[in-house]
Amino acid sequence: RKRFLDLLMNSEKNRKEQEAFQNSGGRVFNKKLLKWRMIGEGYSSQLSINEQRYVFRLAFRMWSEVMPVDFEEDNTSPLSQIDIKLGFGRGRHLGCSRAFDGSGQEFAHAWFLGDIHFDDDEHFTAPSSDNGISLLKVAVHEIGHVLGLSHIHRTGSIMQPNYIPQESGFELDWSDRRAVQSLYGSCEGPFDTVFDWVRKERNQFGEMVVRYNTYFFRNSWYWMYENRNNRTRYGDPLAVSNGWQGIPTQNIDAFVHVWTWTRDDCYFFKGTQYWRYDGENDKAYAVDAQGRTYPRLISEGFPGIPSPINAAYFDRRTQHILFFKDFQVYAFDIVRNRIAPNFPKRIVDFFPAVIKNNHPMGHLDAAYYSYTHNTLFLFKGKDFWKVLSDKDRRSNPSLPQNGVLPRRAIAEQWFDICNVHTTLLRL
Amino acid sequence: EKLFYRRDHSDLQSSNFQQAELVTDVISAQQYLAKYGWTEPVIWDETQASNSEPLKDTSLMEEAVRSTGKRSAEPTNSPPFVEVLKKFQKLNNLPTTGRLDDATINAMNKPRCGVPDNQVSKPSQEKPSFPRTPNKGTMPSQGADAPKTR
Repeated sequence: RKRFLDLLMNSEKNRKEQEAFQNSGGRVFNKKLLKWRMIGEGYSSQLSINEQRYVFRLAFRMWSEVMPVDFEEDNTSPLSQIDIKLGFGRGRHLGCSRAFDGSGQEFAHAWFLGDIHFDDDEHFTAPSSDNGISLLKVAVHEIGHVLGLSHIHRTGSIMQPNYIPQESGFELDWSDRRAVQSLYGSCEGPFDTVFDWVRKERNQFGEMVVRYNTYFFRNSWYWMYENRNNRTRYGDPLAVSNGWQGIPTQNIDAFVHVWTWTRDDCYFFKGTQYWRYDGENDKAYAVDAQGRTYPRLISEGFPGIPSPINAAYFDRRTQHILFFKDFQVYAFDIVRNRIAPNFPKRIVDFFPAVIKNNHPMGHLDAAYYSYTHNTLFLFKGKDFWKVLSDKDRRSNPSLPQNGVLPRRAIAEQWFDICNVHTTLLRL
Repeated sequence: EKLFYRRDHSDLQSSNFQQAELVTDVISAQQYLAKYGWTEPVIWDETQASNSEPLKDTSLMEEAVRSTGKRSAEPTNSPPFVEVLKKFQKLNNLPTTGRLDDATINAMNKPRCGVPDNQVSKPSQEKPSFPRTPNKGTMPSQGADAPKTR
């Protein structure tokens, strides 16, 4: 049995070695999807199997939210195809070369590109408990080792070697995210649409204030981006169907917020149709106060605008909705309810390149006006182009109006907008 | 049955639990430092067990102590114990006394991960990866809000 296990481990190790490559002295997986499994003979004696599974799913999801790698539980494939196995044991355990030491001191260990073992003599507990050692925190730490991270002696790092009792809601902080991204890269675009959701609210003093939140949409899920924290909301992405009722559940083309002294209307666009969204009741209108039913044809609501569109946004200065389709931009006058004179225009003419040949040209993914940056951004693929603001032109009047600056990677400005595996979308 | 009293079993105790050996003196401290790669990098490979605990044999250690007349046994070709201890103390935000004081012992006896802090994946191929301290200059300014629960 021992010889068989040695052979098995060596063959698995060779396979993993072939699948991995060295990167700056560390070892990393070179796959985008890693499969994991709980070792059948290594369940915890203290937590139910479902509790263990929930914790591990959450632990893998927490890493997946900050790196371009997905994790999938796989209980059917041959063992040799499983990348990470997790199990509990005491003393000499699970054919492991390193024995556990009993209660106290060591609580777990992990192997690069390999398995994770938890000391079953420790009192591991589920996230809902305030006692014992948080299995979630330990699992996240050990998965970090499997991914190639070493210990980091920094307050707040999940990779500290010593166990720190879990304060409520621990998360991977900025430095831990950068550490794993130095091995696996950052998460990149494209996105279907990006927008700031602006709304009026009353604060605790009863005063009317205007607030906004930033949202990124891709396929059937979305992220809320916390600009002040330079990351997405913990726990995102979420399913579009859960957060935005009544609109198409995937592949939104554009979002427009028409915000004037007399209007405060939000629209989602997909295909040949558009929906008006009721922010107060958090769902799309079936029928609005004017008697219009939704979804409605774009050609009816916005005469002259072709569909489907690539992107759109409302320019509050001109009171025009700019619709982008292919290589052209259409300015729609919401007051006169028609296309503005001299439109459509070529995007490259209306938004000239500041640096020659550095321009998205057409087929944009999104046109995003950011209230954080007070700037319009044009998104395409993994990149964005910043449109010059009035402030930029005041400091340098030689720059062209609506000029676009050279491309930059979306991931350089908006951080950690990462997919997770579909099986982890709901825990 | 493992002993418990609470309805939700949250006070569950291991019935025949084995207590981990604690660090109590210089020899056990040296073993700790060697085990986790502070004395010299550990080859952390799941198929190799022997390199992970080079100072396990305490009888040899004690004989070395008696024969040299020193309070601590120094492995050959390894940094002096005091220097290693200072390094450990520094990275653990302890006063770098170089002495095995109570604070250092407590730090060594804290629950910890079994992966060595200083390791190499394969011999003679890689630079040892020592515990990293952050480059503080790379962090952008962040919002003042406390982290929210997901």
